[in-house]
Amino acid sequence: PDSPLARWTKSLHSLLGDQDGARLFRVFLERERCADALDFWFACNGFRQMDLKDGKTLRVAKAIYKRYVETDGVVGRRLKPATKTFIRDNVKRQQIDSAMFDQAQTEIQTSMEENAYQTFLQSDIYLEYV
Amino acid sequence: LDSEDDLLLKCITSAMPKQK
Repeated sequence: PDSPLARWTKSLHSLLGDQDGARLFRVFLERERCADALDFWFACNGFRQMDLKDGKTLRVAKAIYKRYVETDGVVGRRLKPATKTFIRDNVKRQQIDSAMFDQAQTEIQTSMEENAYQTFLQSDIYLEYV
Repeated sequence: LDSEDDLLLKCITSAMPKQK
C-alpha cells in the first residue's frame, strides 16, 4: 500500500514528491502542452528557499514573472488578475519576499489537481507505467 | 554571470524530488 504507485494516487503532492512520478507527470503534461504549469510550480518552491539577501533572488523573481506570469501561456491565462498584479508590482518595486508567489502557486496547483492530475491517472502513459 | 534562463532552470531543478 505504500508503494510509489499507491502513493501517486493519494495526492498531487505525493506524485510530485516522487522523482519517477514527477518525471512521468511532466511527460504527460508536455503532450498536453501545459508542462509550464509544473515548471512554474517547482519554480515557486525553489524560489521560496532562496536567500533574499542574494542578488540572484531578485533576478529569479523577474525571470519567473516574465516567463510564466505576464505571458499568455498556461500559467498567465489561469492566474487571477489580482494575483498577477500583485506579483508585477512587487517585481517592479523590487520588493520581493519568499511568499510572493504563494497565492499564484496555489491557484496553479488547484488547477492541476482538478484537471491534469485527474486526467493523468486515467492516461495511457500512467496505465502503461502501472 | 548566470543568464536569467540559467537561474530559472537552477531554481526549478533545486525543487525537484531527488533520487530516492
